[in-house]
Amino acid sequence: LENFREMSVAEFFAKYREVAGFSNPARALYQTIRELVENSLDATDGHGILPEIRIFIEKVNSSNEKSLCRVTVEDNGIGVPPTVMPEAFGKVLFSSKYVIRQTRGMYGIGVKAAVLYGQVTTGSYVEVISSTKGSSYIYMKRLYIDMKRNEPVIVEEAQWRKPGLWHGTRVSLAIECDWPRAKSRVLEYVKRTAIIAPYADIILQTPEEEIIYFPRTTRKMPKPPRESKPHPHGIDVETLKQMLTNTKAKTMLEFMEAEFQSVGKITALKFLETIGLKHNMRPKKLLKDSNGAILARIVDSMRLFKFKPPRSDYLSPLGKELIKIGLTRMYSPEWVDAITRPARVYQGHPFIVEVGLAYGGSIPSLEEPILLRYANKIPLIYEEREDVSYKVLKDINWKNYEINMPAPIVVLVHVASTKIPYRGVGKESISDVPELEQEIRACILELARRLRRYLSYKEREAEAMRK
Amino acid sequence: LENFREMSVAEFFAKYREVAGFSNPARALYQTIRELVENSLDATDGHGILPEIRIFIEKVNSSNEKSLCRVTVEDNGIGVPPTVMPEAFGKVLFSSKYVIRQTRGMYGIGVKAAVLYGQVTTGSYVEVISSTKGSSYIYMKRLYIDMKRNEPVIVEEAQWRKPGLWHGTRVSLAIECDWPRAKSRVLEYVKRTAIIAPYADIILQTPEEEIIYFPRTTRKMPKPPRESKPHPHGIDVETLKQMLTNTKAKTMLEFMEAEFQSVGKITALKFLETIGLKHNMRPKKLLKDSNGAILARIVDSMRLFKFKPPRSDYLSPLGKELIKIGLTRMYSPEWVDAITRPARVYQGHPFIVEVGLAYGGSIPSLEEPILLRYANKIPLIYEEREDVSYKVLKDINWKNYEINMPAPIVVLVHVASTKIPYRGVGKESISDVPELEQEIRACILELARRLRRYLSYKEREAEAMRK
Ligand SMILES: Nc1ncnc2c1ncn2[C@@H]1O[C@H](COP(=O)(O)OP(=O)(O)OP(=O)(O)O)[C@@H](O)[C@H]1O
Ligand SMILES: Nc1ncnc2c1ncn2[C@@H]1O[C@H](COP(=O)(O)OP(=O)(O)OP(=O)(O)O)[C@@H](O)[C@H]1O
Ligand SMILES: [Mg+2]
Ligand SMILES: [Mg+2]
Repeated sequence: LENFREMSVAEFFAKYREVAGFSNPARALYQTIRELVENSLDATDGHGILPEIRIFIEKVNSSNEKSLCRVTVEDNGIGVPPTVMPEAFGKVLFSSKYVIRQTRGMYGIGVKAAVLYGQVTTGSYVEVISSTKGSSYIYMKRLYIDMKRNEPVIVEEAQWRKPGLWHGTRVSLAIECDWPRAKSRVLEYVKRTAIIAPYADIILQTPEEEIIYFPRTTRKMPKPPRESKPHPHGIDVETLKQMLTNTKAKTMLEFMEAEFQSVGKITALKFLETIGLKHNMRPKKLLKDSNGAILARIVDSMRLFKFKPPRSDYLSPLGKELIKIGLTRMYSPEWVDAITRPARVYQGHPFIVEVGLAYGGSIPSLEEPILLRYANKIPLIYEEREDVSYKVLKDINWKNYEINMPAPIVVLVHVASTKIPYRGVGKESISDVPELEQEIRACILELARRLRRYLSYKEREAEAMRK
Repeated sequence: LENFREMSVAEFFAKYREVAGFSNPARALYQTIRELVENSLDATDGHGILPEIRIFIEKVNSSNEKSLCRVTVEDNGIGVPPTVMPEAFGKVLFSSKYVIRQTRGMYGIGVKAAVLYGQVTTGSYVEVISSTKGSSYIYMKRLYIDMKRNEPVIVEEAQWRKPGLWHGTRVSLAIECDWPRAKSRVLEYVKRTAIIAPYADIILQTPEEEIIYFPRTTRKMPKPPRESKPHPHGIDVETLKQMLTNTKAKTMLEFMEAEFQSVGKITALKFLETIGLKHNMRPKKLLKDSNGAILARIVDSMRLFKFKPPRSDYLSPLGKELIKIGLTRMYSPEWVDAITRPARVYQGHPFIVEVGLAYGGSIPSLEEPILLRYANKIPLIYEEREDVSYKVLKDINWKNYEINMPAPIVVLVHVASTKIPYRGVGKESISDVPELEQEIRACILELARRLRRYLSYKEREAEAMRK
């Protein structure tokens, strides 16, 4: 009576494209551009390469009233090896970013969602051209996705000897688009990306053939993020099972030290003693716990035990200077300051919250401060009202700091983490995780206090001037 | 250098649970309850059965500070056959609702996302007990999900002869929860479900052992929705390929008539003539079109051709009476009216927009009308600001109807469709599809006009009274 069947994850994201952010042709154009640009930035500044990003949006002739564009993004990044190129661009849930490291990408879906949207709306394939740093060849593949099997289908491929030292990737695909409705958001996205990445050289060519150039203004790049081991706080039973299955450690002591970050020998011994496990016990023995009760107890104890906080040097924050410079470039404020907090943890992932506050200059005086959100250096533009930063900002009572609305205030919030808890696959807003909320609130309140001090000083100066 | 790998869709929803709506223990409790309740309602009113739904939320002892609940939902629905029971509850992207029919469920993820959340936070399995109408046995399975393989693992199963005629399903699982923070939303969800389903008998037992009863107040049920064929408008190349692959039709004429809804013989002949295909051509020949250009042209022509609109009798709207009764029960308004629009189409899916407007009574006088959103009879509670209904409502200039804010107004919007374009897997808001926007706007404006007429009449009456 009821017709039961399974669906592949490629069919799923082709059919329910709005779940990945492709809800209409304007939003889809924006999403396609950002998925490709975020991949290019991960492949450059994530590996210590000064980014050169070229974004082309070109009108495509259409036999009917559908509006089509070709979107092409080219970078000088680490490139994609030819062996994984088909799956990287043609298999949903395939990624090099499933490790514990701060990257813009995380789901293994992004470019594939764009490929599926292009395939469904234009019937055409994606073209990828790439060469890695050491390689003597440039590889080209044109492919589409076999949705039933979630596998790439290569329609054409070629390779040619590399004439010089170029390395990087060029991705090109045709999609149904709505440039007039997408334009302001796309420009905002690229501009806000450039503002916090002054070391990046970005060129955007619009369908009107207008060229918008964001030149590199510094060669100084932040340290790239590093891959780390999991932190014991917030580890769940499934992850612990996986770690015990994969570990080469012969004893529980070795397991705790080797497989986790922030766990030294003394801490490991103390923890094992607390939960009553012998330090020389073989880790694999715990996998015999078939009803999961012992593993659940270990996970709960880990959550409560006082381990050192996670290393913050593996994350790659923007830093107060860069935030202040960015806000200054955008608004020429009369006052600006920024805070970068020490790393905290949620669900075993370290995170750093950074907030900048600018006052005056060309900032319009509004009932609510302007909020600029960033996560892992990605500007977040849609879904503002659902974001944890907005909820925190909305609750701030500026009167407590004798700051009366309307006032010319911009608040920039950046969250850097090995896992950003986005509310959806389209990465537009961060869900309200309590630990994040607390950190964002602490920053904004501290900056409000500092703004208050500046305004008081300004008032005293004005008072003194009048005498 | 980069470590490429794939991930199963079960691993994906376990790791990124916030994408499915499980972002914190309060939200997860709400989501778990609603996923189970929506499955139970689909299994009852979707099949002409007067629903009896029992929801139990019980505190569970926890060895640490984690707060755990057991959530149990029982229904008298069509039941789950034992052969598909393991996959229905243990395989992500497995569903009986991947057909073209108006149901609350659509993704094949819901209950599995809850099972994964329970498994990850408590280490325990889900228990399912079920019996279908004709069966002489009741089946019980306890299972968890093998995340790497996206397969169910049965830890215990049993069957026993059915003593009577019971049919239905009982699902029970333990999860980390936060009842105090979830309570008001859970109560709102159940109450708003009951308001538009007065034929349903719903009991909710809270962790405080309080029993909240929503008795059935009518035995009259709307016609259940029916499965239909796709409509030619908005068919995409992939779907057309699939239909051509699966069809038993020997000619293109037969294909158009048999595989689509709203296409009769005359229309089919006219359409085939328009696109220059012989009506006796074999459909499978079109699959030889390897570059997809011919298929893309057919799809585009389908989109532009004037086919009859889709049947609206396959959808199951609430109807104006039910909406008015519901609003009256909630607010005892001095004026209430409702509109059910004829069916329209977006992306090949028929949809009906219904709007109710209530004025006065116990409605508080606010700057913005209160918005109650429903989609396929599911109350939507979170993400209001991102919903297409909210965006339409926000743009309404009530002054144009001489209605001055603050005013005591409630607007109820229900969208019924064979596919609701939710913005996320957690089903809390509808994305801004232009066709939906137009219909919602048309309804609200018409009801604003009618409210205006009532208010004018009321003013004239008051005027007459004063003389
Ligand atoms: N421009 C590029 N340069 C180098 N590698 C790339 C590039 N674009 C994609 N890749 C590789 O392809 C993989 C898949 O990309 P995709 O966007 O689908 O997923 P992701 O970036 O890992 O995660 P997300 O879904 O969050 O974007 C990446 O993990 C990366 O290894
Ligand atoms: N209470 C129930 N009675 C009958 N069948 C059920 C019940 N609960 C689940 N099922 C069956 O299990 C399948 C899977 O349920 P699940 O909630 O995962 O997906 P869905 O309801 O199809 O879609 P969605 O992800 O949108 O909820 C359903 O399609 C339905 O066939
Ligand atoms: Mg990506
Ligand atoms: Mg469901």
